[in-house]
Formats: sequence, C-alpha cells, structure tokens
Amino acid sequence: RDTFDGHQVLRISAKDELQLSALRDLEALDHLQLDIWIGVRDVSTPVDIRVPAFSLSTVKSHLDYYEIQYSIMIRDLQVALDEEAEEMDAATR
Amino acid sequence: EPRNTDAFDYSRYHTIEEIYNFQDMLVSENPNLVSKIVIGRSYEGRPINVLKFSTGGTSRPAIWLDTGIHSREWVTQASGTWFAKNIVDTYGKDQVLTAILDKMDIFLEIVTNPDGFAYTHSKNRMWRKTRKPNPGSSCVGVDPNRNWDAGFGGAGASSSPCSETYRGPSANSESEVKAIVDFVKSHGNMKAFVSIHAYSQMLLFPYGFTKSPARDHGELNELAKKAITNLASLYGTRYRYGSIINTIYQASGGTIDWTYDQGIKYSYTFELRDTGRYGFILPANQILPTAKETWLALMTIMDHSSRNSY
Repeated sequence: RDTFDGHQVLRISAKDELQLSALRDLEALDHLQLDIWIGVRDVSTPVDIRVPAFSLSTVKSHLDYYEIQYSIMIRDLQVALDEEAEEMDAATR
Repeated sequence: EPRNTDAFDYSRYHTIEEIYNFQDMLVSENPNLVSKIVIGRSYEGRPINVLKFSTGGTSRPAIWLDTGIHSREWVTQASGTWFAKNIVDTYGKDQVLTAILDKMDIFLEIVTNPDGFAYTHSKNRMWRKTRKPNPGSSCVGVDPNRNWDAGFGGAGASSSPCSETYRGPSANSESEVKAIVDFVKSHGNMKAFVSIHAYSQMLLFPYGFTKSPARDHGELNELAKKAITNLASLYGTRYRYGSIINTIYQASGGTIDWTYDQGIKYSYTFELRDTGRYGFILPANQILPTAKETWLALMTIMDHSSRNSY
C-alpha cells in the first residue's frame, strides 16, 4: 500500500500574473511529482497541490523566491488517511 | 454485513464489494422500481453497473447520473449510494420526484471507475485515473474525464501517461468511458446527464474544450443558478457556476461536452463540497450533508428536464 508520510497539501494564493506564471512553471516540473488538486486559474482562485516529502523544500523555496503566499492545508496527509481508515474499521466492527 | 438497505450505513465510506452488495439488495427489495444493468466491464474485469429506476413504459425519456469517475473522490460514490436509497424511499411520497419518475427513467452509475475505486481502497488512496496500463510507459491509467470524443487531444489534457490528466491514446480508449458512450447512444432518449465529481463546489455546463458558448448557454446558466440556490438553502454551502472553460479552465475530452454534442441539452457536472476538511478528503461525517444538499440541486435539474421536453 502506498503511503503518504510527510506529504503536505499546500494552498497557494498568487497575487499577480508573474506569480501565476511562476506557479505554472512549478506545475510543469514532473520530477517533483506534484499532485495538482486545484490547478492554476486566476488570482482569485487558490491553487492546492499535494507535495511529496522529498519535494517540499524545493517547492517552498520556489514559492518563497517569488514571494508567493501559501498555507499548509494538510500537514501530513498520511495522518488524515489513517484517521479515515480508523473510522472505516470502527464502522466495520 | 447489513441484511437490507435500511441497515446500510450511509454515513460511512464503503468498499466496492459493499456497494455492489448494496445495489443487489436495493434491486431485490424494489423489483418494480429498480433494476440493475451491467453496461460493460472495467479493464480489470469488474462489472460496470447502472441502476435503472423506472415505473414502466418503453423508450421513455431518461436522466443519467454518475458518481465517482475520479476514483479517489469517495464522497461522490457515497452520495450516489444515498441518492439511490432516497429515490426508492421518496417515490410515491415526494410529489416532484414521483412526477419525474412517472414520466422519465433515471439511470444511476454509482461506481463509474470500479478499478480505480478498488485501487484507492487497496493500494493508493490518492488514485484518480483508470487502471489500464499504457504501452511503452511505466505509468498506469487514463483520466476518464479527458477520454471522451469532444475536442479530444486538444488543450486542457495531457499527452503524458504519467500525468493525472492523461487523455489516453484515443477517444473512448477506456472501457469505462466506452461503456457509457455505447449505452447513451443505444438508449437514444437521454434528456439530462449529470456527472458528479468532488472538489471546490461548482456546478458546470458545456463547454470545456472551446470558448464558444453552448447553444443553450442562457437556459443552462439560469438553471444552474436555480440549482445552486436550492442547494444552498439547506446548509448555506456556496457554489460557483458557469461553463467549464470560464469557471475552471480549458479541459478537452470531457464527459459533458460529449453528451451535450450528442444532443443532451441538460448536461452538467458537479464539483461537490469541500467544506468540512480538506479538498476531497472529506471525513465521513460530511457524507450525508453533502448528499442531501446535492440532492436538492439534482432535483432542480431533473424537475426542469421533466417539465421542458425537447
């Protein structure tokens, strides 16, 4: 079973076209293995990305470099999934 | 295991086997209203089941509902299960639903991507695509919402098998998509088609692959507005609405662009609520509120379809 220990989901808010462009560049970097939950649209719509643990520092550095604001929507995805699995197990029991 | 559909726990997530069992129980409990049609097989050989709610007649106009084409959006399959039970529970009691079913059939596909759904339970909770291997690539699966013959291969879909929005080698290459295409074509009298996804609260209509407005843009827009207003009346959940390309982004090969171009005027796609926690990873206590509020919007669309024959 694949696990997601240390994966974070970031909610990113771009404020102008330059930052949107920087986010599009980020999305295109396949080696980071980003899972785009909400892609880049416009400045009024946040971007949600699941970032594997090994890509976190690269992604956050990229965001900081372009001064793009973000918050951590899910700090550790596996914790959320474990809770979900526990709920299902409890219901089954 | 629950012995009947009253004992089924609609407030919890269920495996594909449990949902298959649920479907069979619903059919056996309501033989005069519900039947199960197997419209095809998934790549891994699972049945692609559709529940048909019908009060009789032949070649009746029909409404199509599907949930779970993106397998990891579990709240959609869970909502679909609740919709099915709600239909049998309220037919004959709810005047609007009764009037709809006395005139039209409803088809409901609860697990639209069976392999992907099973995979989310067994191997990778974040899986979104189908499970068919891609020759020449180590990456598996196709985004079944980019695999339809509507602007297929255009902008807004990926040609890379490793992408989450990989369109596939050709339109209808995925058996899960082809099964619906064949069924809709052979039915020939589908009047509304609603494909239900989950994330970020939107009600969308064609087009996604082109900026050209749909012929019925005005009516679809008005109906969407009415539907989300009714949806919000329950818990205040706020939805955006509009054409796909103007509301989210350009997306080619999408489901409802194809259905609309087949002549199904009332073609919509939902993105259900993500309030309550994070994106589509909704805790189980969000299932019933999501299903109940969505039902109000679905009823608005179905009622309008029933009253405005074309």
